[in-house]
Amino acid sequence: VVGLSGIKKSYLMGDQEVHALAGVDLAIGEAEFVAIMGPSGSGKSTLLNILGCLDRPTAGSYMLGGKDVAVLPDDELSLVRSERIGFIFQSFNLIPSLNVLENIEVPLFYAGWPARKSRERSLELAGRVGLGQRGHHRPTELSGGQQQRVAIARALANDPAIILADEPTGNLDSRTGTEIMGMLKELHREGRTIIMVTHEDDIAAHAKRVVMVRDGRIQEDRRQG
Amino acid sequence: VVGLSGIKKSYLMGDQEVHALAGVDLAIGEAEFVAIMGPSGSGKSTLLNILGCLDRPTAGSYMLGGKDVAVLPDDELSLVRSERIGFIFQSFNLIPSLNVLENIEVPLFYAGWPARKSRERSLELAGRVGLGQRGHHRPTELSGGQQQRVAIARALANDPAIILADEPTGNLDSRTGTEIMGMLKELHREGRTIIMVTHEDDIAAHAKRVVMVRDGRIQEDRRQG
Ligand SMILES: Nc1ncnc2c1ncn2[C@@H]1O[C@H](COP(=O)(O)OP(=O)(O)OP(=O)(O)O)[C@@H](O)[C@H]1O
Ligand SMILES: Nc1ncnc2c1ncn2[C@@H]1O[C@H](COP(=O)(O)OP(=O)(O)OP(=O)(O)O)[C@@H](O)[C@H]1O
Ligand SMILES: [Mg+2]
Ligand SMILES: [Mg+2]
Repeated sequence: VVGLSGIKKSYLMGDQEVHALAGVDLAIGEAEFVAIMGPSGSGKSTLLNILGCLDRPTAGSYMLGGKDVAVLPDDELSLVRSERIGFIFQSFNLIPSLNVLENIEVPLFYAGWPARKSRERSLELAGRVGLGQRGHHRPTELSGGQQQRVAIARALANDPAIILADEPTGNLDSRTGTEIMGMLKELHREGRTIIMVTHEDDIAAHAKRVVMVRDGRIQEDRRQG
Repeated sequence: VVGLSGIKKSYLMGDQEVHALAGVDLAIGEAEFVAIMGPSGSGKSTLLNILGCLDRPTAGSYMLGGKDVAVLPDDELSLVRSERIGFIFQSFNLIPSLNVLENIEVPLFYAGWPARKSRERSLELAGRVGLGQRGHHRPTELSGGQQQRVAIARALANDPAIILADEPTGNLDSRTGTEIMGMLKELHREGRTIIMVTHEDDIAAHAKRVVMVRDGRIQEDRRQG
């Protein structure tokens, strides 16, 4: 369902080039559960952003559900993204002026859901991530882990086929982290594709496959569990 | 060196009160190394913000180096803070318009350091956290873990007597995290007081004392190692 071939991503910094991704080939099938690991700065978030159609590669091709993503115009890419992909960002990216429920509803708004169904869905998801009592709080009134959980609920709102998670439990105590992993595994059993970046071995242990990234390349790719 | 007595922190949300801290007594001596742990939303960051003089309690007293912090006017509190405390925030709080070196130099600027000594110090610290080649990058051009390391370097710039760290390794792979913990232990051996919030047991294992927080109170306080 996801096919990266010869993917490169470079940034020009003055007269220096930073090769965030230096040639990545990666094929992920439907309903797989993949963990991406690697040192800080190795290219994990960049890889996830390209998989999530949030960023375009400098070179290489990306086949998503059989279509070459590179040739899609921006608005069509945006549509594919909002319908098929749920993204949990490393730094949450919540909208400060919206409360918890409104933040969760953002993807539903773009997908054209009516207000009442939207509110029903965000209330359900807020409850599932343990924030049922915090619906009207804004991000600055929440703890780090609570903000992360809002980001998780938002990623699941549209019931996406592919979930991309960048350090989804980084700000969570082990018990809350285990609850979140339980949710992701349940979504996986329902047939979704889960691709998560993590630097914690116990979190990666929940996945069926571990891809190791180093210096912008895939160093290792093994099945487990 | 740090004495909290009957500390409460409440937020008024509409007609509801959120008791972030519900009565905390905590005494930490000079050159101690304390880990604060507890569930998401239990009050750890709030506690650290009060210890760091970034927030005032709703009730209770805070003695810092023998002085009652509550009676200090804002500018004097600011001075105490900039001279004695280095703070690593849970969400980094870097200045987007400044590059890595400039971000590290912020506390030195406030302490009145001349530009040349300041630049010498920030170059040294950038190197120590493994960002020697990234000095002129801005935060948006860095990975999550790289941003966290800039925040760490900034907290150490002023050579503070007290270091407060909120999830200092949350975005770091285990090897980089171990390097950072090595730095904190070295600073501890030099006689500094280290108080860090973490949800990871292997990180807490480096400390000499673990304080467990739950629902805005201290649930447990034990020596270890
Ligand atoms: N500005 C605010 N207004 C209202 N409530 C707040 C505010 N800041 C924090 N809170 C609440 O106070 C409680 C404690 O928050 P705190 O950030 O200290 O938790 P924490 O232990 O650091 O959690 P985490 O592990 O998720 O970072 C939480 O329930 C949070 O929602
Ligand atoms: N906008 C940008 N401009 C320049 N360089 C960038 C930019 N974004 C990322 N980089 C660089 O690309 C490399 C890979 O970054 P990326 O965020 O993918 O790393 P990561 O593996 O997610 O790291 P971490 O574990 O610290 O989050 C890093 O060296 C980073 O400095
Ligand atoms: Mg990253
Ligand atoms: Mg916190």
